Amino acid sequence: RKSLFMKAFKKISKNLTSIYSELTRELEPPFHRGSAHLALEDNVTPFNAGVKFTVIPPNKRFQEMDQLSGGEKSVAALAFLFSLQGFKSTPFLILDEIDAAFDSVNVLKLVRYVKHKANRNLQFIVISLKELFYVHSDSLIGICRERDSTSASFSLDLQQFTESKEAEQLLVQ
Amino acid sequence: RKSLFMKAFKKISKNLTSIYSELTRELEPPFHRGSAHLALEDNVTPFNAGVKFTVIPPNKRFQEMDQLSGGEKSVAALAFLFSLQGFKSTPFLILDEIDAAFDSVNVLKLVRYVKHKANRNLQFIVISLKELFYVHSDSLIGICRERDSTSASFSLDLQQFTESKEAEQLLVQ
Amino acid sequence: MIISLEIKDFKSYKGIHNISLFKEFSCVIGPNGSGKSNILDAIIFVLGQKASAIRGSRLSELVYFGAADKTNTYVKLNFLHQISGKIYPIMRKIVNTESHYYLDDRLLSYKQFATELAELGINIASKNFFILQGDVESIAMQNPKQIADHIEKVS
Amino acid sequence: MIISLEIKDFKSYKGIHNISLFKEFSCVIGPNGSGKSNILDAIIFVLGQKASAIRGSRLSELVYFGAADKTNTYVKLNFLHQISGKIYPIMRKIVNTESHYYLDDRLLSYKQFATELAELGINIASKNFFILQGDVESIAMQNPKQIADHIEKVS
Ligand SMILES: Nc1ncnc2c1ncn2[C@@H]1O[C@H](COP(=O)(O)OP(=O)(O)OP(=O)(O)O)[C@@H](O)[C@H]1O
Ligand SMILES: Nc1ncnc2c1ncn2[C@@H]1O[C@H](COP(=O)(O)OP(=O)(O)OP(=O)(O)O)[C@@H](O)[C@H]1O
Ligand SMILES: [Mg+2]
Ligand SMILES: [Mg+2]
Repeated sequence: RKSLFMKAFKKISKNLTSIYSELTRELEPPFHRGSAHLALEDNVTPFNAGVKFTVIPPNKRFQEMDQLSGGEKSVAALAFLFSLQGFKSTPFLILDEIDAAFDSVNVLKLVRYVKHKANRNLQFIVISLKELFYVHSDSLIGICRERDSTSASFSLDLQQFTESKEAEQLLVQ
Repeated sequence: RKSLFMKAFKKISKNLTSIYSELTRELEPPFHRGSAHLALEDNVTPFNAGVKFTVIPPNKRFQEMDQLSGGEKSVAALAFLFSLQGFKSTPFLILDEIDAAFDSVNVLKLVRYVKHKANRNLQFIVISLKELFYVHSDSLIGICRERDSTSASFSLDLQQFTESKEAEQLLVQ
Repeated sequence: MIISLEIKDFKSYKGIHNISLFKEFSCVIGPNGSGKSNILDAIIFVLGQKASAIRGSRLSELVYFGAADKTNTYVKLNFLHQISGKIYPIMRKIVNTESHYYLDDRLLSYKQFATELAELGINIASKNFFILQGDVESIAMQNPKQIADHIEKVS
Repeated sequence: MIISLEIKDFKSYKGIHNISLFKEFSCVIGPNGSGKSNILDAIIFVLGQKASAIRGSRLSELVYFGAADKTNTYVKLNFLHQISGKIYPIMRKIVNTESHYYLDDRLLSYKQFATELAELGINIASKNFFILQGDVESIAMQNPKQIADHIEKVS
């Protein structure tokens, strides 16, 4: 049990550090990054004790998680959930309103992250209320309520439209 | 203790029903409203048992809270918190990102609610990431980070600008 | 890659709904309460998650309220397997109070279903292919012991 | 009505900051991590809430990290009392490890402070004048017993 846990822990910890760094990298020079860390509280029986999760957002000094802002905690939590997913590969990821607490800069960082990761072997299906996010997707599935309160769906292929200059620039960096 | 609780319960319950109805009232005819209800689980020693909170969003049928959508639960929760505040009057209310889960329609319903309630005797100070919400306020306090990561603030009086036609229409209804 | 979904009488989806045009990066959009999370629920439902994992529901609560025939609810997911280039229809039906699982139109036991999906690269037991609404906010509030539990579940 | 705030070396506010132009309906806006919730923290701090109610902090954690003088942190709130039309300066200073409370520049005990604020219509004990970030999401997840507790706290 311990070796299973340690194997998972090492991989997830490594994922987390790289994912958080990527997710928080600034959109403009000098592209500062944040750093994240998972630490075992008990090295002997790790699964019995806790795992301490700490992050330092770009350009900030160290603080406990509960002292961070709502958006900063949200980015950290998302990075952690992504690092769990990286442990066993999956052909698709379905994400429900993960950007609820994000300001526009964090939304764009998330767009950059998803656009870099999405491909035929890792499909992203994301539920979002934020236009700033979903305008960058390849297709939209629109859901609405009929008069009788049941759901109806419509799909729109966004790839038939050309990408804006800003969107292209976002990805190049 | 029981009579204190019952006095509070009756008032809060009454507030909740009217606040939820007002907060969910549709923006266009026929202006359907939702309904909310607080029920005691134990009439004899009410504070020992629970209080059942149920809502029915406009045009929907009855379902337990946990079956509602994220945004529907959020509107219900906000109505409950507002009903607690109505119990003892206060000269101001400070609200931090209460609209995180709201779509644009719910944001506008919240704007309508706040504009109707705000006056010299009940001031609203609301932290929000949504432009659709904060463009309707009387003034903005803008916060940003300096290079050394400390906060700086700027204030802007919005009353010096004229209100848009849509904003006026929103309030008339 | 998920190509399309066919949903019948599942939660707020009355009758048959074909949802297509899923691409490498697709977004599901719409107002509060319209049925977006119900799409996610449909996907995790067809991929073998317990009804209780869907907002603590019972199987009967997943059937559209007004369904004329209360025993014909199903979700069918068309999955493109990149390695073989073949499209596999994956289906789960609610028949009375139990679930029937189909892959390629063959009725399978849950065990066989899970095994065959694993061969296609879909690990339904590891639950790592979805993030539910509110999961991010809840991780942000957790203590070290809970974080350790997440790691343990995945391993 | 809150007219203005004066904050010195409190959380992310280095040095003295004057925040004015609060009106009947004002919004605090800005990016994640910029210091918006810290403004709410400053207001509930000056109005006598425990440091532990502010994200579980200790009094020392509320002092700006890099404060030259670690014992000069204060928040001053200018409150317009509608009935009298008079503006009252309400202040709380962190002096070493304790808080000093002032109303109208008079140093008061916590009890006197709470009493005099109540006479101005501000009930600091009932905590009903603020909704913290995440409170709405957390109520949405609560069970009936917890809902009952909220009602009890208020009564
Ligand atoms: N068995 C059912 N029959 C009919 N309607 C149902 C059933 N189960 C759930 N619903 C409805 O589905 C709606 C919830 O849909 P869903 O959670 O997908 O919304 P959403 O689009 O994700 O909204 P939000 O943006 O607020 O999260 C609820 O209003 C509920 O009444
Ligand atoms: N004592 C302190 N000294 C310096 N900085 C501090 C101190 N306490 C907190 N901070 C900083 O304040 C920031 C949090 O600010 P705040 O919670 O107000 O952000 P916010 O604007 O509400 O963001 P969000 O939109 O993400 O909720 C953190 O980045 C933290 O590093
Ligand atoms: Mg949803
Ligand atoms: Mg905040």
